Amino acid sequence: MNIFRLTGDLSHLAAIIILLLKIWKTRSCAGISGKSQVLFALVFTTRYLDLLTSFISLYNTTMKIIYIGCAYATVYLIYMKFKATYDGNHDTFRVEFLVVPVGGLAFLVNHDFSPLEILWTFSIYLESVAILPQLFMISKTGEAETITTHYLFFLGLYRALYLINWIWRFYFEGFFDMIAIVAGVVQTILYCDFFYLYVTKGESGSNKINPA
Amino acid sequence: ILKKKKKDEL
Repeated sequence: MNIFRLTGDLSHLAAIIILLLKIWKTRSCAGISGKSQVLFALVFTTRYLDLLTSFISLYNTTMKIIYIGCAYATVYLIYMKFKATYDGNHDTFRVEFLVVPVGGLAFLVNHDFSPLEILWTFSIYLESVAILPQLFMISKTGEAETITTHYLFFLGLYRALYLINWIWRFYFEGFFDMIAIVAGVVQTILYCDFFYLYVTKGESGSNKINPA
Repeated sequence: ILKKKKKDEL
């Protein structure tokens, strides 16, 4: 474990908690893409099946359970509890255009053709594009609540920190996972546009305007 | 060669 991976995990946890609390406190999921949250729940489900097969550390197990729990809780709040506030008219990204190619790629490009490894690879590829419905929704509505932009900032920061973690592990431990690195680079690049706006817009006004 | 790390990352 190194400081970059730890900070990355905490940033990821912060993002997940920020979103869950935002929906719970405001009792509204306006401006939130339910589709992205479903994709994240799918990412965690397919990646953390090894909870049932191997124990790595208390930290590892605890975080996985928290991630899965919060992901499903968020999906529940969006599609069940606060369904009335779900903005389905703007959450129209065709997720099948993500899931199908990612599923096919996971079969073609993986480290090992075993069910667990293919599901892990699927989750890595899916995570890199899972935020697209949310970014698409924001571009359609033309704005995002400040708290949502903090959520996106920490979510984007987490994988950027993981990229540094992978450089660190390659240099100090000789570890190298090409699939995770390439997907992580793609994932982080998708946030670049948002990062630019997040930083340049600062805290001006209550809503951030993102160009379409 | 690409050394596969054990799945110790989240």
